[in-house]
Amino acid sequence: EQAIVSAVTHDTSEAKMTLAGVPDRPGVAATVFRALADQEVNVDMIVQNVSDHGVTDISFTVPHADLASAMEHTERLAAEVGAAGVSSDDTIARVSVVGAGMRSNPGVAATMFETLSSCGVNIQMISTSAIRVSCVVDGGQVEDAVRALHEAFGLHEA
Amino acid sequence: EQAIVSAVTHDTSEAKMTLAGVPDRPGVAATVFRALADQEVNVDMIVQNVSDHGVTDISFTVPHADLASAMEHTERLAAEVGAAGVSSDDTIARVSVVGAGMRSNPGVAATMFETLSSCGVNIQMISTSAIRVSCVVDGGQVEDAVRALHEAFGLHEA
Ligand SMILES: C[C@@H](O)[C@H](N)C(=O)O
Ligand SMILES: C[C@@H](O)[C@H](N)C(=O)O
Repeated sequence: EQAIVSAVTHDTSEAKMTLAGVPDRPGVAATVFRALADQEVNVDMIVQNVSDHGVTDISFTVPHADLASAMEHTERLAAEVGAAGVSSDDTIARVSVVGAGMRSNPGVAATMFETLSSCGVNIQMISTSAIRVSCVVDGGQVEDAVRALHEAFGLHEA
Repeated sequence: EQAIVSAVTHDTSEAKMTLAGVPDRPGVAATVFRALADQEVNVDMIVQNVSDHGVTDISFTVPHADLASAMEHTERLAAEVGAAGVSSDDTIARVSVVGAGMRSNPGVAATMFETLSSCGVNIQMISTSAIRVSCVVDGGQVEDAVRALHEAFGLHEA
């Protein structure tokens, strides 16, 4: 099945937060995200990779307007769950390549990563779905990245 | 906007691989995934969280049938990019909650995580999209997890 890339999107409306060094045991993610939900913090993207020596990091994005309160709540949660700390970055952007048939075509992700690399853009986080490869990058470079990605995938920039 | 959860899905057809301690600089992800694409390894989910002291981990899933060759290629890549090592786990399952309006309803992710915790299921990886929250868990627990998630979201199990 050929992969068809239909769009390149980007989003600078959110900030990134990372709860670092959380214990990797059942209930930790539940505690964190139930508390944030109760505080009506609009969590969008959540990324957690595998743990190392029993600890891992949980990163997530929130709208810029929610960052201050989200940080306040998450610092309290960090203490509660025994995490190492919390950090945030409100200068990020998320850029995504959207398409169909990507699962059977690893070349699409490879092309996206090569294109970002060719612009000197460092990939801070990667997350995928069946129809989308998303990267968190520096917001200051996102316009160059988006232009280069449109070119790489033969798309016209809107 | 109310979130509507329409389905709980699970997938035991893939294994997890982690390329650990990769240098966090432009070009690394490109090198890894272009090589895997060239080898026709069917990479599905890719997760990378933020780096710490200049290194991070890149995890991805492949069909069980591709695991042996993917490990062989990735071990070579690990040396090439200066990564710390490669590991794999062919006993995982991926379980997802699918719905609409989840971005503005952090309670859905919280409910999913609480439900998994209540079954004693540890969440190894988390990845989200606008319509899906996915967790990598132990394949041996996935049936209990899926049953509990259907119940938690008021869905009938197919
Ligand atoms: C780290 C966090 O995801 C933990 N493993 C949990 O299940 O809640
Ligand atoms: C770690 C990897 O994603 C690296 N930051 C890159 O841009 O390729």
